[in-house]
Amino acid sequence: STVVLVFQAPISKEFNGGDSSQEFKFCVKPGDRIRYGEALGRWHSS
Amino acid sequence: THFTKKFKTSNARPSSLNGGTGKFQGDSFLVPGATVATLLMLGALHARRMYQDKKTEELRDKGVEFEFQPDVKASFLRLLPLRSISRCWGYLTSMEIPVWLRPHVYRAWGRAFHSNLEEAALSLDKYASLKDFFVRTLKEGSRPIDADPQCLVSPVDGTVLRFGELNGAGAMIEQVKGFSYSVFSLLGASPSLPTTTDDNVQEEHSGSITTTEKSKKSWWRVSLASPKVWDPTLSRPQRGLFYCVVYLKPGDYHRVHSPADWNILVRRHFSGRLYPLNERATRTIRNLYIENERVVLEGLWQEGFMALAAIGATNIGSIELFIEPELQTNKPRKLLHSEPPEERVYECEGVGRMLKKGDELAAFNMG
Repeated sequence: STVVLVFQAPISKEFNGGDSSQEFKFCVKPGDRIRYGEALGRWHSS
Repeated sequence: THFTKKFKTSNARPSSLNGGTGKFQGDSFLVPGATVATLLMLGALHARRMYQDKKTEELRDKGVEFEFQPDVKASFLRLLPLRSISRCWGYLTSMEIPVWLRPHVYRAWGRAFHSNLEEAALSLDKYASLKDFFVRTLKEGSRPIDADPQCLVSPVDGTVLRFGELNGAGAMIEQVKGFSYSVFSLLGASPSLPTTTDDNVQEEHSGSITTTEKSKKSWWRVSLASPKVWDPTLSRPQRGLFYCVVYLKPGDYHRVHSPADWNILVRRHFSGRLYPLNERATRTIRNLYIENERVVLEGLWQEGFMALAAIGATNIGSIELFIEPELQTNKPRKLLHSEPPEERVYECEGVGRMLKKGDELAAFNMG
């Protein structure tokens, strides 16, 4: 069985001096084992 | 030793069934012989599969990416009654196992598919059937939920196959290198699926603005960048559309949890085929994820749109929704199938189905 997740998330801002601190970033890579509750990706406010 | 002893006994005492001639001794040896041969064959097949899995993982670690390559075996799968096989498998695995045998069967399963039996909420003899054991819950605290409000958590235990950003309505998700499928086909015609990023929307609205006017605007932004004229919408983060594909192996925990605080508005059930979903199948079967039976849940979270597609396979064909227990999947069906997806809008009944991050949502069942 397989699960596909499709979602909207913040992408980099254009008007903040190139700061991409609010950009959503995956914190896994293909082939990684992951367990439910562990972070797939994060974004942070500057 | 048992078979040898039995064989010797048969030789010493010819069966009375054949008038004491001893002709039956060969037949009595055939049955256990066939059983042993079947077990050996299953063991050999399992060992071969484990060897191939290991080789695949080694190649993946080396960075080798597999390409789409349809083959004869994949074509042959189309001819098999996979739904009937799946339902039959479900029937067999729902049979009650004697209490004394349960721990042995489940430990064997755990060894074969690398399951961590220490995490099971109940002791092994409490699971009446393999089907019950397969959808076992976990001990409390086994899976701490990441509490960061600016993170999205995995909804399942599994292996991350692919992830990335999608662009526009015709966005394609790569099944495997050399073959992709459309996100619209996967989720169904969804009016709430964002077709452009916020950035593109802004560009579309300002489509009539000339390049000179655009550069003037940029200058104004730079020159007047003071708190008095600062427009908060300009620095508000824009949003893109992302995807992530996670594969659950047979030994994995098979319940699905909410990846975020999520308000589910619509459920769609696509009654499709039930091809296997292993690594080999992804390389050899076209449109695997959009042909297989699946349940799609769609709604909103703090950053906008979110949808989750739970896709069934031959061995794990039915999907049970805890937010809608009456939904039945993997039902017997006619040979010809071109039915549209069956849809239920939760929003009509109120505000949708609200879930907290980590809440239990669904389970994959055997058969």
